[in-house]
Amino acid sequence: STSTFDFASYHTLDEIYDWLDTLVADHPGLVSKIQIGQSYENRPLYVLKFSTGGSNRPAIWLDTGIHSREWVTQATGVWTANKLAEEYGQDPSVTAILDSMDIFFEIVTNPDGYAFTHSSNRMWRKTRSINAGSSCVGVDPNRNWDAGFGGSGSSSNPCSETYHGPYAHSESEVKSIVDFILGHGNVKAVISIHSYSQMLMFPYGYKRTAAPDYEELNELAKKAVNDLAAVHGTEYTYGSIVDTIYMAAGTTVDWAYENGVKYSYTFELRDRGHYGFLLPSSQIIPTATETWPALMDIMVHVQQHLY
Amino acid sequence: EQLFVGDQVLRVTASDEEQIALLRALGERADLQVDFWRDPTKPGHPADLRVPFPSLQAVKIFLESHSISYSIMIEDVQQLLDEEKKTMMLSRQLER
Repeated sequence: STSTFDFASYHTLDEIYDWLDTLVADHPGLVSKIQIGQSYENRPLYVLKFSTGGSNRPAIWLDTGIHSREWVTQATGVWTANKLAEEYGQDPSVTAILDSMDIFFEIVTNPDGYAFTHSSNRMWRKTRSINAGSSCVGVDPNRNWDAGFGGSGSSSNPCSETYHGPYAHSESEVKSIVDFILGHGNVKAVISIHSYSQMLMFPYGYKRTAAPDYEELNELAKKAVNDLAAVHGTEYTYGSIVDTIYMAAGTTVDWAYENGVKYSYTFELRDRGHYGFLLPSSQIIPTATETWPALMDIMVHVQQHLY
Repeated sequence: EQLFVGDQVLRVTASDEEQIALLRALGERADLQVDFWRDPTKPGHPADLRVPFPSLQAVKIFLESHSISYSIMIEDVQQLLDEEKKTMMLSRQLER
């Protein structure tokens, strides 16, 4: 059962995929596993579905690990998925959310890249697709979305870490999510979790124009980062992507927002300053536990402000 | 498996837009193979740069010659990777 799984450790792709099945087995009436597609190297793209019934309920999409080297995000995803399952029926907020909404959680959003970080190059960030005409491999899956695609804040050089790919949604890891969200048609929030630099951001990244819902998104981000800091004192900055960090074209949250998903956020989790992507596993639980109240703030707000 | 022996991660702080541009140009230098863990964004905001061991001297000379301040955030990337692997191994044994 999940009780023997060490949430305070990093795990391989196989171990995480095995754990998904364990979580489903431990919570049969609440958690199921669906496959939304396959990666470039034909690995299954698994999504955990948290649902207490009903059909096509309003939904929240969560993803971690789209950049494979950001290991603390997949680890935080495992802990958070377990927490959601454990708290349903216990925590009033989690219960209220899941009594009226579904949650879809893709924990390993870039399995080819993640497997490669374990086998060959711990610093790998992108997908593992072959770029025609180049010896460089991979596309940045957070520059491949059809929102300002190819704009400044992404690169046309296949050797760059921010290579946007030959065309929007060229990566199956991205296209599978696009098809799922558009097919579902009732997704009200998208939260994409990255690391590191401790930020909570919302659209836009590809342009300097303020999003129509800027005020509400900014106020909610402010509350979320305050509640996050209250746990272990970890300070976050927050704001639109372009204001908070830089121009970034073709991102998940810009695409979601432009496709009607109002509550679209990107987290950049720890490191607090000494380890970067090599965050010691001893910081997994502190990172996950401080992120939890911030995620809950957003999900509760969505549940109470359906549109 | 790619090793990172002797690679360092430098925390670099640009003081103005010109230095930001210099850092971005550094990132474009295919011969140096530097890898921005955190991109240069704004003056005063830290950028983290993994530098392969063979490029270390050239990169440090570049930074110093342009008076771009930096500190060493990670002395040896491979050492942290080895620790990470060891910790995972230990945990796996405990889980079993």
